[in-house]
Amino acid sequence: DTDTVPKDEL
Amino acid sequence: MNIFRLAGDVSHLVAIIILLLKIWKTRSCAGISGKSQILFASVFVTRYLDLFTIFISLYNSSMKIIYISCSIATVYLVYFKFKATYDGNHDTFRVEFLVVPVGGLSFLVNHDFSPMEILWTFSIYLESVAILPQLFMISKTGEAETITTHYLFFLGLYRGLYLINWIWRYYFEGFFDLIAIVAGLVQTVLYCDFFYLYVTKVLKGKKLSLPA
Repeated sequence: DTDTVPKDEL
Repeated sequence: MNIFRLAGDVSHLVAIIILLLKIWKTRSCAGISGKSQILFASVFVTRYLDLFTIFISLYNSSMKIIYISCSIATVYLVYFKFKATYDGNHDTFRVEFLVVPVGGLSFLVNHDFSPMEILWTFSIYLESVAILPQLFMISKTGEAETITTHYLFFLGLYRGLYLINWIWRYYFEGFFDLIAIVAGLVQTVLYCDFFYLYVTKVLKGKKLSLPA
């Protein structure tokens, strides 16, 4: 599954 | 961004700065696990590769640069500049028992089978156990310098605050990342024993000494 969550966290 | 995540990032930054200052000021890395510091540097390098590919915010990019540079500087101080004070005899945790399972798991359980995503997943899993060599070293020496306990307190607190941040984000934004949450839970649970000792001893002015 390619629902890569947005990487806005450190 | 919410207050819990900001507090978590500040707590993380405070921990990293405390450690760097402790080693630099006392010119000694006694009681510090160099292995954990290598693992933390690896965590940052594998997680922040997107520093060069995507720009999220000035805050995000500058914090990543600070984390990477401080962690590499700490490894340099431990293994090179103040190598003479490095207590290798007590820093004996077999990190391969961490890196190999974490590496395998990041290939098996991830959001997307792409290099960047697998490296990010590896970094998340590795961070959750990276403190083990340090906790193991304290259990072997039976004690820890007070400044080291403050470092550990803020380091443990940071991911605990992130757990609250994820509850907040799920409730208000419907955002949640199971991989980060589960790893964050494991990471925070590993500190529970230390937190208990920290609150019952260090905060009462006693030295942190484990029943050897």
